[in-house]
Amino acid sequence: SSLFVYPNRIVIKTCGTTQLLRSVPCLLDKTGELGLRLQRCRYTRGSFIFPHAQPFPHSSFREEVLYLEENLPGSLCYRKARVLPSKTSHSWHVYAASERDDDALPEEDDGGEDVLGTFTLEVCMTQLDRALARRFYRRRTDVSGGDVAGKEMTASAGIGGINPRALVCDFAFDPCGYSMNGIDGDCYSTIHVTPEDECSYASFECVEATGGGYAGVSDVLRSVVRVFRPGTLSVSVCVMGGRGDDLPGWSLVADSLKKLGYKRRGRAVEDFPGAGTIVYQTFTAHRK
Amino acid sequence: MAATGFEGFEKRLELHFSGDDPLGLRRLLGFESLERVLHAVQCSIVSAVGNRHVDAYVLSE
Repeated sequence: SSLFVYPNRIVIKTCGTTQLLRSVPCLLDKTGELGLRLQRCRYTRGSFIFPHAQPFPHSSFREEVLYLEENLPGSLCYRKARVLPSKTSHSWHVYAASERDDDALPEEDDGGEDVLGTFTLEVCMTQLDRALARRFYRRRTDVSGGDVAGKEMTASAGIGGINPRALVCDFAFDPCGYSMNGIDGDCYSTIHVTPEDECSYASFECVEATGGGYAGVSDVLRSVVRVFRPGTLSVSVCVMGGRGDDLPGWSLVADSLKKLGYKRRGRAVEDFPGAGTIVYQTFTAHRK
Repeated sequence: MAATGFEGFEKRLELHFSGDDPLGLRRLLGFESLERVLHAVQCSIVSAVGNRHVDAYVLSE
């Protein structure tokens, strides 16, 4: 799990049976004390492997939406919830709320942060290659701390090569599991791994500026997929300041994965108020 | 009843605020404040790193 705090933005990503949405009232109480006004909210998740294990308010998407509706301020009057479907078991659940209806927000955002021309790439991978997933188990004889073991996993898995410029903070859990955050200027990337055979899963997320075009997305995606070799994966690209039908990102994603032997199983695009456009695609590996 | 393992799929929440303080949330949400928020979520901070733009935390779970 990871947390990123910018001057005007906070991103929290948690796995397991955490109750992420319970952070909303806590954060709003705290920020309200100092006069910070919530402008927009985006909540996303994939389809849980073990949905019945999730506690309130995460036992269903409907419950999550109701909880957000009850806890967000009325000033966020443009709201939308959608489940982007797929032929695989991966569906993408999205809830967005904003003060404004448009995704093309003005360059001079109230907080002074330039949110135009940024994208968030979220990759969810299951059925990881078993040999590659074993790298994310601690050795029984290893008595080093989680940070030391984490650095070894970053190096042995080739994760450090995804963005060599990034300042990396990594951690290995006991007996298995791995998390890393990388920060590079105002951009971040994060990887989380659950390597157990029966529920193997890895995720990658990065936030980048699109000023240099989308070419880098393909390289990053290919590097990530080579680390885990998943049987199934989903790729969500959320772009601020763009429209689904003019996004070059989704064909680049499909082309780059096709070269690695993945076939697209589904594609969906949806605009969300204040959250931009989300392009969601799912892929499965060609099995020999 | 289906067997239950560790749920890898994450929930992700992103909130944007307006404000005049250049440090904004980074000043407001110190370590103790964040731990209180994360207590409600049922996780905690295990590692941290930051630069002049962002603070990044690895969390338990």
